[in-house]
Amino acid sequence: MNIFRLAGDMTHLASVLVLLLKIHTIKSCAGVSLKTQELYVIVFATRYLDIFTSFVSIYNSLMKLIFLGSSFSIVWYMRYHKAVHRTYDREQDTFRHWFLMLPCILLALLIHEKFTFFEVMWTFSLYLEAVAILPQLVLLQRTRNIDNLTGQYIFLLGGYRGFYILNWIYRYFTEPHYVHWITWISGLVQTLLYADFFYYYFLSWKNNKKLQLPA
Amino acid sequence: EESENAHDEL
Repeated sequence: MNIFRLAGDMTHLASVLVLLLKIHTIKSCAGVSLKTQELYVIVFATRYLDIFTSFVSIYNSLMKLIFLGSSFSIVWYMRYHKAVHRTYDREQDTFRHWFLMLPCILLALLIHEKFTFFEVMWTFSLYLEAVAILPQLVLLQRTRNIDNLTGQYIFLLGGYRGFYILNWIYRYFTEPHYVHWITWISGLVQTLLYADFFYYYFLSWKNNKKLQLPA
Repeated sequence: EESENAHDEL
């Protein structure tokens, strides 16, 4: 474990906490895409299939449980908690899951490191995570009304991806045989998707203004 | 061994 990986995991954890804070205490999920959250449930459920069969560290297992549990509870809140559900922008959040999932399934079947069930599911989760933020970014574009917590949530999520890239560069130079093109390319694509958002986030921060995306 | 160490990430 290097400092970049730890920073990445902590930013990821912080992003989830910010979102749970918004949902749990303010009882609002305005501006949050249920589609993206459901895709994250699928991402973590397919990636952490090995949670009971392969043990890396207590840290890893604990974090897997946290990410699984938090993503499930966020979706539960948005779907079934009356007060929270009322604030959901259902009409604006129209992205189709299958539109993103189908290409990822096909790609995972075609391009993977090993053709085993676990490995293909793992690879699918990498591809899907790369694009899972898209419904959220589309929703932001549509509502344009971004509150601080939603902005911070997406900022932290993008930060997590940025730190993981630094982690891969660090590992590449310090560990022999550490070459994982599939992880790197899908991770890079994922981080690039945040570039536009980051640009406007920094602009609003620099000018001390409320975050607003252009139409 | 190569694909083992990719799975130690989250």
